[in-house]
Amino acid sequence: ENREKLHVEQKLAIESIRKFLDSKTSYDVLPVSYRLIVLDTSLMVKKSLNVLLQNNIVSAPLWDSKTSKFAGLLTSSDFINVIQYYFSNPDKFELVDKLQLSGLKDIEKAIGAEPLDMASIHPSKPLFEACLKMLNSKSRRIPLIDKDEETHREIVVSVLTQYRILKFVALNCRETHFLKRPIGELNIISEQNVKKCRMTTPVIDVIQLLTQGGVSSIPIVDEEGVLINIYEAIDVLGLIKGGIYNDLSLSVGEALMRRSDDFEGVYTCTRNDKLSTIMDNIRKSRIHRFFVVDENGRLVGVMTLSDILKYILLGE
Amino acid sequence: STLSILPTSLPQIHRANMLAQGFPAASKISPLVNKKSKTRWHFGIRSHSYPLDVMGEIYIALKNLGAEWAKPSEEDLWTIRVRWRYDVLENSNAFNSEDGKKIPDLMKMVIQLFQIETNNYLVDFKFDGWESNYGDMTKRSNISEDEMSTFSAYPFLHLTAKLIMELAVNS
Amino acid sequence: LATSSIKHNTLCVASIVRYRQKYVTQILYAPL
Repeated sequence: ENREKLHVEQKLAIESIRKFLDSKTSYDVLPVSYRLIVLDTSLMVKKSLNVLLQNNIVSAPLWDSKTSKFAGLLTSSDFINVIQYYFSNPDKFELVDKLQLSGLKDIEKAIGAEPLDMASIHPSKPLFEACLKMLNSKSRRIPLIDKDEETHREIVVSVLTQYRILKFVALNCRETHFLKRPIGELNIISEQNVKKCRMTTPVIDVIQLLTQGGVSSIPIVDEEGVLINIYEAIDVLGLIKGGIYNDLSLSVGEALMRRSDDFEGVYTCTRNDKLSTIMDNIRKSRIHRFFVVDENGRLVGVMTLSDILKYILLGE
Repeated sequence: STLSILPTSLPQIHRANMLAQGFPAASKISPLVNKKSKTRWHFGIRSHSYPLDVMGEIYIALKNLGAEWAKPSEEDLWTIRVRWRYDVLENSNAFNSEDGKKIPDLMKMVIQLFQIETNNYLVDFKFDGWESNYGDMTKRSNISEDEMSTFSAYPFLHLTAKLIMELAVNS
Repeated sequence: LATSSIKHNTLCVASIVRYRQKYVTQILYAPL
């Protein structure tokens, strides 16, 4: 009877959260005052890396001043493409070192990488629609684009991320407290074919796993399958910053030594945890995924923000 | 709740474990120092040069960049009213947006020299609306500042960046 | 217009713009 009650409460809560997402626009998620860092496409890639790290951001919209248009987003995938291109063409150091942001498309083509589907949306559209677009485009962020009403030129108003949307829900929807069913019952954990590696795996192989799997992190386990750490796509920025991409034979454990001390650590949970506590943690801390482990700390699977958002939008 | 943070993933513990296990490169690799050097912002650009020299440099830079300016009035030598063609390769007929409306392409800007204190000057740049290249004022004239709610700052930021670069390179 | 000192040959200019009822500090990084 209690289980039945939990099911009904969870279902009603999800429906209510959907209504909330449909009643709000992406514009509503924006703070009253915020800054948006934009990079001119004629900037060099290594300079843009300094800008991202200096401002503690991992992505930025690109502005092509030749066409006076928005030219997509710079993300960690671009830096991974550069590393892979360099790994396949070690003689092209000069080209890589002088590469401009406008040249990233050529690098993408040269290694045959799938271009990131850059969906965008108008800030006045319902938030529910922005979430669906993000899920369909497999991108974890979506630029909000409007037009200058006098010159009709594009304005990049902001870039919404899954994290920002889930935090907005956690902050504004009391119904998240009623999401009390164990996540192990919600079909929300990716358990099959989770790509993993060992601490001794060469970092270049781990980077290949990131791109092959289209994922943004690779769990690192020991010989018993116990989770020890993870390698994230954004760790590549530190690799390039240190110029270590010359030495890609490094093990992933050694490459992780680059991580800055303000890294908050890897969040783990078990199948018995509930979305109510998960959302409460998202409200309080900047979390991008949860690794699900068993009682011995062995890796069971991963639950990403995409999985949580997809469940809220389409689950039940 | 069994939510927790994996202790072995904390950087300090990870580094200790790596060194203990004797990974060769471990001792050579230092953590990224994410110096969040707070960007120090200034209004406009500062100058300690002689005021007339500053004005001269600005006129030369504007000329090099193909901008136009109104003849300064005798009583106000320290303000330059600029008009600048923002010619982008936006589309073949550069003056029509997708919805067929004329896109004004002449940006107006006011550049003004202020004295902060003795021998310390500030060059301020202000956006001053658009003009279409066929002379008539765009509809902005009947949109008050308050109603104007979607304004793209990029063309202004782009042209002022070009002017500042020209001044930096020339000086 | 706000500017920050030129570092690493990179210029940074910014302008605070109202977007409807919110305020965006648009910051553009461009190469010198």
